[in-house]
Amino acid sequence: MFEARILQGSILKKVLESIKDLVTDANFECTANGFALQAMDSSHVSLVALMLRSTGFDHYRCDRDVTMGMNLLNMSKMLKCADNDDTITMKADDAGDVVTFMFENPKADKISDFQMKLMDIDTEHLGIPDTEYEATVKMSSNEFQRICRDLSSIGDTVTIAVTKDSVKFTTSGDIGEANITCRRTSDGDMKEEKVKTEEDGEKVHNTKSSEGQNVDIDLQEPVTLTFALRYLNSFCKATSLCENVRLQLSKELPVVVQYLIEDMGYVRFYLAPKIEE
Amino acid sequence: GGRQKTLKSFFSTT
Repeated sequence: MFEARILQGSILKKVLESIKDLVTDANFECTANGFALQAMDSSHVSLVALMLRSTGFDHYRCDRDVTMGMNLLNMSKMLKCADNDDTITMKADDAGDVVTFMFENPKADKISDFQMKLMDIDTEHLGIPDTEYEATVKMSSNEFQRICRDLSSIGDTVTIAVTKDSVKFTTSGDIGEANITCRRTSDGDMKEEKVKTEEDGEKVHNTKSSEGQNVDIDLQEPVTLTFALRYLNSFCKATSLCENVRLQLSKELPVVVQYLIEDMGYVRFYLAPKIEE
Repeated sequence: GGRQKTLKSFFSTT
């Protein structure tokens, strides 16, 4: 038996909206740790890794590990039927072939349940090693979205160059070229406290800062990499999940674009770089 | 702008 209840149903709705255009079908892994997913886009250039920890749910029960194969477009259709302030409960039997989504409004006087057929999905799982990245950039997720959107009207790819003091986004196309440089904000402007949690990752609380780009750079080595803007723009659909985005880059490695989901986990996107021949 | 790599050239399948 798997049962997971999330008070803030809008989180699940936003997560689905952020990944449904990138990945068609995916296996959700339900374990005692939480509700997780790893899936690549059809061209195997990008990957999404989602983790919603069991501790972040209002109620969570998972008697044994269950894999639920879902078509994300269909899942999104069902979740769109939930209001933003609804509580959402997902339920599945161990051997069942359906998942039930139950929506409850705040007054608890409207209760809906939707059953969706599960699918058998043959997917490849990638082993992603823990890596020390050469550059880590934290910036406003809105600003990152804005930059990716603006540059994609000029060119198809973006070159991201991170130095100690700035991160520079460059593109060029038929009509010309564009450079956007965001300077690192002085230390302490990015107010946050990190609390190490027992499993995977860290919990970061950010307090809203009043102005500026709030760019925080942690650099071992300057890095310059080029990526297809189409994918980055797709990742930016997760912008509403978190005020900040974290980019991790290392020479000749896929970039990791992470949005934290408050008190629950994260959605991470990996994108393979373009390499000059 | 260069040749697009796939993730499989960086990460192995498990």
